[in-house]
Amino acid sequence: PLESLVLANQKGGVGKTTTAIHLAHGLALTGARVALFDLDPQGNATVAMQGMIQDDVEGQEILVSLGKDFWLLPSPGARAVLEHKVTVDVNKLQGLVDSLKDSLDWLVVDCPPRMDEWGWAGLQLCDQVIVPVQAEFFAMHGLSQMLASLDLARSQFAGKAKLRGVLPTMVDLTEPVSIEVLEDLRRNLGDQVLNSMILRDSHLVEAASHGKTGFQHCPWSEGALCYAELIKEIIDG
Amino acid sequence: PLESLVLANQKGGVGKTTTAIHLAHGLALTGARVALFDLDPQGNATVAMQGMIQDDVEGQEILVSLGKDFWLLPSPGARAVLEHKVTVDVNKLQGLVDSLKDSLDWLVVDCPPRMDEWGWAGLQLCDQVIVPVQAEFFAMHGLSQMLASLDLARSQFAGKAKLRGVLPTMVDLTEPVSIEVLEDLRRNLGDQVLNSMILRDSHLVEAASHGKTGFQHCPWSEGALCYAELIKEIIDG
Ligand SMILES: Nc1ncnc2c1ncn2[C@@H]1O[C@H](COP(=O)(O)OP(=O)(O)OP(=O)(O)O)[C@@H](O)[C@H]1O
Ligand SMILES: Nc1ncnc2c1ncn2[C@@H]1O[C@H](COP(=O)(O)OP(=O)(O)OP(=O)(O)O)[C@@H](O)[C@H]1O
Ligand SMILES: [Mg+2]
Ligand SMILES: [Mg+2]
Repeated sequence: PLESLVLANQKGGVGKTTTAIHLAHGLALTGARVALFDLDPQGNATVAMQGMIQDDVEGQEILVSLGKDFWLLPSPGARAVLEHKVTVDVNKLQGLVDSLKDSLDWLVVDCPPRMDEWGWAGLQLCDQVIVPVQAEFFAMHGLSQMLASLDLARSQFAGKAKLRGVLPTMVDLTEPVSIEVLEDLRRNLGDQVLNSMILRDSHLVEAASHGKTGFQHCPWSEGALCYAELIKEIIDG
Repeated sequence: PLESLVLANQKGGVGKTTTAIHLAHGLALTGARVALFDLDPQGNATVAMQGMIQDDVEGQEILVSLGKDFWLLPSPGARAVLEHKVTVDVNKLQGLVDSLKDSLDWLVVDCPPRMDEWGWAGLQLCDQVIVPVQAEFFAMHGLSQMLASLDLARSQFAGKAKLRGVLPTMVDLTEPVSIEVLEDLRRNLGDQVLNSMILRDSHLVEAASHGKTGFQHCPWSEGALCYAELIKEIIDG
């Protein structure tokens, strides 16, 4: 059956998009049939995958091909100029997901840094949520608000928005604050924190500037290896 | 006369809050009378200044004291649990600014990473805007949308939202992508890019975890010195 996962955190710049593209590509590399939905009107996931779009392959519905059994729903913002001109149609998105149910194993969704109509659309579409948390000070502060939003979403949309885990990102093990945040997270949230963590690695930034994932651009890098660990943890359930 | 400056960029995690607190504190250290408004319901600026709040000093109106002639309007979110319970009342905020006009030299405003009612309130209240841009790939992509929003704001609110400049943040001069982004910014935007830039410096993260600015926690650090340069550039006009 189709499993679906959304990256959500209203705190900005914590690695939602970077995690979404690596989760989607990593799952596809294991042979699974995967779609990546970019629900952020800013369209960073669409930009970050530019170097992997297969122009010569016929798309399915409004999806474009990123490789064998690997599809992208480009951002609504990629077509409109100003963000506030685009609105989300959750029923249409749900209809698209239903039509793909038998030809996909995984759906991965990226969202903007806010719990507005786009943020909520992501929670409604997916049964699991990963909350990336940057291993820096501000990140802890917004987390309780984010987890409260998830509780609200679960009460409104049955079977959706189950917390798969909190993912520490941009971790720098030479920085005391990073270590403190990791300890804080594990002390406060226990096993809600995933075993995997993503180290800060500028190769991931470089990969993005080439429109590719770390798996494609620098598979030997620490960042790519961290995401490979995450894929293994997610598949092992 | 009162000068007002808002930090805006709908891209998340680019250093809006970090720049707002250093701009406000830095201007106060030059002897100017300064207020910092935290218009982000997440309240990161309010959290980042926790270590500087003067409990024993009588507040002015709903402002709390951060030091001599240095005030904070705490985030609306600091009081409410879930973000979507708070709404912004721009007329009340404008009324507060008008009542402070004769006792302040500078107003600095922090906003969330979105052009919603809070983002627009910041643009309406301030005559100048600084757009922090992280020296990494995604940052360039959302910039044209942000600059288009500023054009729209200027046409709607006479005398407001003039672009003071784009500020490169988290610059790492050992990283090729950082250098590329700086060159891209200067080539595309010319003198709309400020002369100052903020280097990536983990001391700024550490300072935040102590509820202080770099000026208070580590005035000798590269991050604090970069912000001192910025203050000088802003004051010199
Ligand atoms: N592990 C990492 N190491 C170094 N840089 C990283 C890492 N993960 C992400 N980045 C970089 O940090 C920046 C923010 O990451 P990203 O855009 O994925 O965050 P986001 O949460 O999606 O942001 P937004 O809130 O705007 O949607 C990007 O420039 C990205 O390339
Ligand atoms: N120059 C810098 N060097 C290193 N770290 C920095 C720098 N500036 C900011 N940071 C850190 O990067 C993270 C993001 O910065 P900040 O919260 O100021 O961004 P923001 O744009 O306000 O985010 P949001 O979009 O969520 O409001 C914070 O953890 C902050 O401590
Ligand atoms: Mg993103
Ligand atoms: Mg902020």
